[in-house]
Amino acid sequence: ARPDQVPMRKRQLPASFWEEPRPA
Amino acid sequence: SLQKNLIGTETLQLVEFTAFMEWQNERNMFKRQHRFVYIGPVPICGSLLEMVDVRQIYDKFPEEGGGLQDLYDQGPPQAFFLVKFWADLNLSLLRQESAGIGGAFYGVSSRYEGPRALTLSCSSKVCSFGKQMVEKLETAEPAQWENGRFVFHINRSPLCKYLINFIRKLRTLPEKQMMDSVLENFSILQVLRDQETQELLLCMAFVFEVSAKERGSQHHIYRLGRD
Repeated sequence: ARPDQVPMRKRQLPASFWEEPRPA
Repeated sequence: SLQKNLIGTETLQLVEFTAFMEWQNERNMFKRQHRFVYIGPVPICGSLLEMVDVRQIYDKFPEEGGGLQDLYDQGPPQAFFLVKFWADLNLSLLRQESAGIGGAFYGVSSRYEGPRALTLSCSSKVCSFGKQMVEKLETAEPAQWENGRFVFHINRSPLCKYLINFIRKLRTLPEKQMMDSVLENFSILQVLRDQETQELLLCMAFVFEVSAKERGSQHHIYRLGRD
């Protein structure tokens, strides 16, 4: 990764960004 | 219609989007299709989309001329969306072999609708570490009048070699976690415009993980905003 690139996990993203939806 | 998709503005709505692989079953010659990602029409619901600050993903897309920041500065802001996909790469060994023998077709189909009969142009930029690797420019089929709306199709647009090779290599990785860490630096920016006026109608930023086994393709949709 580029040195200036912050891992996605450390960014301000909604909790749902990391929660895979269950199949409908 | 009781169906409405969440990605869209008053001028243009995304109704359906799929990236797929298709091959012919050698036994019965029927065509089979596997969807890597899929967004379909969803029932109207009262809840608003969550917002993601667009600055959190600037570096996932080209930053010089025409990058996400420039696009967002020009607006309109309500036309910007982020889609987090959990892609379905769970093809059985048999399917993989069939695909190898028969020669699979990799494609993308999408459908939009809106109140104006415009000529819809679409730019898709595939990015790695925020740098543009490939750009595809295409024009949707002429608008069709259906149920009081104009409908626009981009049907079976072939995936570029870069993406096909990327998917093939990704599928050779043994663990979901390894695929996810490769996908962390992979993104796609799709911009839809009125070809005549160049008005931006929709901008969709796609980011990815791999779906857990047996779940199929999943996604979350967010509005992109900036305080």
